Amino acid sequence: DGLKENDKIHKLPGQPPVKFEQYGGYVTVDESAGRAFYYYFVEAQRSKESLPLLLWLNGGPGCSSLAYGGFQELGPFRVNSDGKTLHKNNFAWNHAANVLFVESPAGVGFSYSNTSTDVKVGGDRKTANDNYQFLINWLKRFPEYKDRDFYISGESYAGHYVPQLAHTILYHNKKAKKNIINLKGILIGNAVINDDTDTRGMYEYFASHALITDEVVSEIQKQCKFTVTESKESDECKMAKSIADYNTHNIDIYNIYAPRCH
Amino acid sequence: CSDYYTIAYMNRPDVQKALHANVTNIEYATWQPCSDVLTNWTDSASTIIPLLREFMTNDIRVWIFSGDTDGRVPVTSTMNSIKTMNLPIKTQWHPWYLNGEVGGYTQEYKGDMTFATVRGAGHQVPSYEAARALSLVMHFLDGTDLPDS
Repeated sequence: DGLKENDKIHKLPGQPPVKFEQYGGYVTVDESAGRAFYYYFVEAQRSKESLPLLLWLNGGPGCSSLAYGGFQELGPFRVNSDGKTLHKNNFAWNHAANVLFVESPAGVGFSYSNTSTDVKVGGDRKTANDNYQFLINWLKRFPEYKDRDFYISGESYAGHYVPQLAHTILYHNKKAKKNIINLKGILIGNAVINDDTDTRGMYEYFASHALITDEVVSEIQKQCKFTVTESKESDECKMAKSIADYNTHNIDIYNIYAPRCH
Repeated sequence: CSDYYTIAYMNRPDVQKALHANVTNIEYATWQPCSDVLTNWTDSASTIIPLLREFMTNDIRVWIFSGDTDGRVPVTSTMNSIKTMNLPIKTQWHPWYLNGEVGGYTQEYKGDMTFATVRGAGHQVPSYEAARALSLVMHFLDGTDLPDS
């Protein structure tokens, strides 16, 4: 009792005035290990009682949903260049949903564990289970969202986190023969989906956007297996990849036309 | 440079207090956008395509999007990954629009799966093309097609 009210964020430093509620705090995912995830939650700017609940995850693995999703991408505020004040994001996703950000797994951002190995060692399976436990416990704190339509979204390595969490939700719903969580859909962007095609496609894209030559991409496709670890690839493969690296290392491959930050 | 601004903001004691964060003074000194303590990733699936198929058979909506100027997990990779699924096509590849401009391109597949690009966006799509990203998520949540005119 009272946990939700304690988590209410009255105003962030340097924040412009807004009309929606925001919350932040910790939710325990494993009591015996002392593992807890930090969350930031922004209610919808209108019709919060009827709009769905949308969870956003970032990738890495090991990058923060608060850092990227929350304060650089789809959250209601972006940080000004002074590092002290915020401005409104006019296209924040809480125009369309109640949006939840969670720093996961333990060791990311403000999320922590009292068991030291927890923050050093991670993996897909453990992350999916912890994310599920986080949701179950978060919904106890915010019971008004328990039966709400629920969607999971994210980018990059969240192409793993999002489907794996969705799979875990479906598993538990089927086991309980009822909708413990009312999952309706997933949305993944620039997502790590399938290692082989993901990696091959990256070099094809470099070639089709005139960043590397057709000869280099052809050599990479011919010499590299993509299904083995980098160290086990042939010398010919490594050589071709090193030419691609040389040709792209001075641009930001996360947006090939963007200026770099100096 | 927004990464640097966010690091500066999140490491301010007054911000952490307002967020109710770092109440136990976490031992790794500074807040970072990506973890530098998490060094050992023990299991990573080589593909999540079987999970996408599972969702489609369980009436879970699946939308996949791609900023078309990202070279890290580029649109070519995503299109090739989807191609391996051999899904029946519901609507052919066509542009979608926002405010009289092409917002990107889209193709729908039978079984409630949609692929959409976001024109001019890099890896972090909502950062680069915020209005298009909001339009995309609104259509996703509503379960409506992206506008073709």
